[in-house]
Amino acid sequence: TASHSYEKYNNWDTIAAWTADIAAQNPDLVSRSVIGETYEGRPMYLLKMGKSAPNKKAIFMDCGFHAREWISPAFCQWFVKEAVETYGKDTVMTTLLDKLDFYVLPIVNIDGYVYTWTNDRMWRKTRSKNPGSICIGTDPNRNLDAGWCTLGASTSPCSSTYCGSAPESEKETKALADFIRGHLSTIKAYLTIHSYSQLLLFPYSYTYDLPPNYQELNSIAKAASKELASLHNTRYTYGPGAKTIYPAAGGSDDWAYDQGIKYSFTFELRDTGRYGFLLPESQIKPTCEETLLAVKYIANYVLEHP
Amino acid sequence: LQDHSFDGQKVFRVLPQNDEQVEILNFLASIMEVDFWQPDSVTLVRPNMQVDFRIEAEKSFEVEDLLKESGMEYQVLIDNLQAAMDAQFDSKAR
Repeated sequence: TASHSYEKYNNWDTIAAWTADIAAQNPDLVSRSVIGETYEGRPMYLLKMGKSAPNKKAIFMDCGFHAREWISPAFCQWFVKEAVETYGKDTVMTTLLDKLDFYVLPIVNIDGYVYTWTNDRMWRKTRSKNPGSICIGTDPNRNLDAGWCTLGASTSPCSSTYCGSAPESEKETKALADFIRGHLSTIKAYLTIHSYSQLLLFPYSYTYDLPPNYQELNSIAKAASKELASLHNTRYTYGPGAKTIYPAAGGSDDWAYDQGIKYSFTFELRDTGRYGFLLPESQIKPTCEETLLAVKYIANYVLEHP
Repeated sequence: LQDHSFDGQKVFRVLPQNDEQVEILNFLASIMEVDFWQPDSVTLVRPNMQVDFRIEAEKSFEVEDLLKESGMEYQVLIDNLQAAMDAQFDSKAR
């Protein structure tokens, strides 16, 4: 795709075309499917990455839950690039792709992302109409059936944390959840990439309770954060969501965990507030490079702990 | 092209240290549009929590005065959001 760049922010049309190109150029490693469509009718493309082999386990990773968090979709694109470029060269990546599949959803909230490019750079939610309200959109990361709308979410359609009219009321979250439900037997880890605050979180966010494998998740998060910091010394805070930052019901990592995916993490990428949601493009590369280290660490851990 | 102009909009970082200062942020959010960057909503704000929020240009002086009056610890993270928005496209990659 002529206009696509991994070190720039790409609009939706460019990303959509890129998904087709990357799959066409790497047919033995990447395939593209559509898992649903958005409220405004856009196809939700999913990339499956990995060498074809029987009985493979998988890792699901999504980006772009919140529209204005542009560094998030940039990372998903970066990850795909690194995978195809380093397969056969980097031993860890080669092993990962030989033995695991990665499902990569480059943008969940596509309508919102388009809106940030065309109307309001600071838009966060989906773009669905809320009956009986002039306010638009639902917070997709409070729309899943994980303590839905009980804690840290709003029932007001005008709120930035509106949980929606029902769990999975948004077509985007329903499509994501349906796909994961349909592939539960193979998906061993769930990663969701957000931005702001440099955090590596794991369940739970909808309760202050700790998950049964808390110790394991905490040690993985600690080691992954250390890996991440090894490149540019970027400091991440890690821990269970509710205790580490604040409670938030309906989030995708909690939901995935309760579905039985025991390795479930939320990344909040750079930065801690200097730029906020407006991270300069010159920081895409270092941000993605360091994040890749952490993702590879987690993937390798999952591979070694069947 | 964006419909919105973000000229003069500011992003503040505040550190409310007690319930009274949290209440001031609630009051702010009740009388004007406050876009919370961190945490996601004013309802999640607690004492000693770092809070980042965006304010429209016309209200920024009023907000700053209120923060000063209340004695709340604060800093201006982004002085002009439009400038930050323009600066995000700083890549020399292509």
